[in-house]
Amino acid sequence: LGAGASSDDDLLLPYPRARARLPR
Amino acid sequence: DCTRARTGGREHESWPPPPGTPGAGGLAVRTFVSHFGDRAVAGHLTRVVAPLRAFSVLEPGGPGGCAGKRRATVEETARAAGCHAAQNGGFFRMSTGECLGNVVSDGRLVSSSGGLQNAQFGIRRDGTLVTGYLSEEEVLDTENPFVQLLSGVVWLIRNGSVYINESQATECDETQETGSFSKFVNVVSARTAVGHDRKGQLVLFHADGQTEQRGINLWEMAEFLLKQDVVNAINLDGGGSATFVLNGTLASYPSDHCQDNMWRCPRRVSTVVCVHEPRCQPPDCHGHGTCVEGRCQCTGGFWRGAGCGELDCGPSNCSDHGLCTETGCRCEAGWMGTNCSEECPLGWHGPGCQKPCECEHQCPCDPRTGNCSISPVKQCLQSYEGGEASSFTRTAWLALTLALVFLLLVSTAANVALLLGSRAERQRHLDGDYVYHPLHEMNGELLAAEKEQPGGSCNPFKD
Repeated sequence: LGAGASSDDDLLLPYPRARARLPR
Repeated sequence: DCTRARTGGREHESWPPPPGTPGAGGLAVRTFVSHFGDRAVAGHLTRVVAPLRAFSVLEPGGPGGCAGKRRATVEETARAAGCHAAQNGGFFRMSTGECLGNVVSDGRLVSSSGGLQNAQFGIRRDGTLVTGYLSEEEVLDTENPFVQLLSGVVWLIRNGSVYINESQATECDETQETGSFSKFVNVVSARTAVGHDRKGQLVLFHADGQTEQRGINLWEMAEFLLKQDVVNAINLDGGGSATFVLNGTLASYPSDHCQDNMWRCPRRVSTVVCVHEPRCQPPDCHGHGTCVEGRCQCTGGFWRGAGCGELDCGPSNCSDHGLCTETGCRCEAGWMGTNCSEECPLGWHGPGCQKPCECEHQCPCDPRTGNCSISPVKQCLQSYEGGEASSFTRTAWLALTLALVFLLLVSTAANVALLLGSRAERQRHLDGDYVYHPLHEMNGELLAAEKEQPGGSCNPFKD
């Protein structure tokens, strides 16, 4: 069953992926 | 978020466990299709009666999944763990599979976020439900440690009020483009959440959707939960991660496309929240019982309690003269009986009176120590010596008495014999058969005739 792996295309992220923020 | 809180206390709510009966288990799964604005949204609301024993945070693919940065579909993880109902749990780094935030799974600390201030939901060992922000120190508490804990983003409802604005202030640093955080809060999408209601029942929420096209935003989710009497709740991973699984089978409509984008495929996610058969507390009933539908059935006659962790030897509690063990009362030295209420019988001592005394003359000993030199025992020895002496005297007296009696008997016998002897003698004289001795003096000269007569014949008329 199941149609294989998902394409992870519906991203809902609280923080932007681009910039890894350093902890203050 | 960028702020860390290593120590101290942070804003959170603790809700006491429901007073439910130990055997109460069970879950209720409700399916809804509700209208939010002009959108019809389908989803599930699951209530868990006994969260402490029927709810678990699971690592992807089982224990060690976070360390291995594994990802697995909710079905895979839920099936392996026998979950009745399951949803995706915390956030994870898509590029590496790293589990983000705090994770405690069935009493095991899997990962700590070092105090990063994002929304937390957990259950402590005593069943207390904790929602909100925690310092690292509070996460690692050992007095009443977390047995389940996971991290989300945005504390949706605090004590029955929507708490989204306050969350944004705490969980998002002002330097960051608030655009992404604010969009995260306000965009419609597939959503999941975890919280609890006023009765202390755990609540899982799931709504289908697709980012910017279908589903709901965090404000709508919070309002829906408030109507369901939820008093504290946090937002968990959504979008393509949102997945609901019932009895090990996908029961929702994931938004991620499959390789063939005609179809939708469930995402391989990180941690999973799972509702299962109520487990016993502790699951192995302290090794003294078997867990049957969340109840420990204790083995042996003396283990008691919900977790078979207490020994109970009855109201007398071994009469304070013994220790309650799994085989019953183990009596202190000097005591015996099922309740250690009986003193040792004379002549025995030690724990349970199992040892015979070893004093001289079988004198009793101290029932506790077996000691022969305590006063009552001394008396026994003295009386025995005394007794021995007296018994010696008694024996002497007895011997003497017997001797005297014997002498008496002998002398009696002798006297009787003599008496009888003399009487017989006399009788003989009187009855015939006797020897006649004529008396010289009385009769003067012996008659010549008589001289010739032999002794044997006798002339009766002579005398």
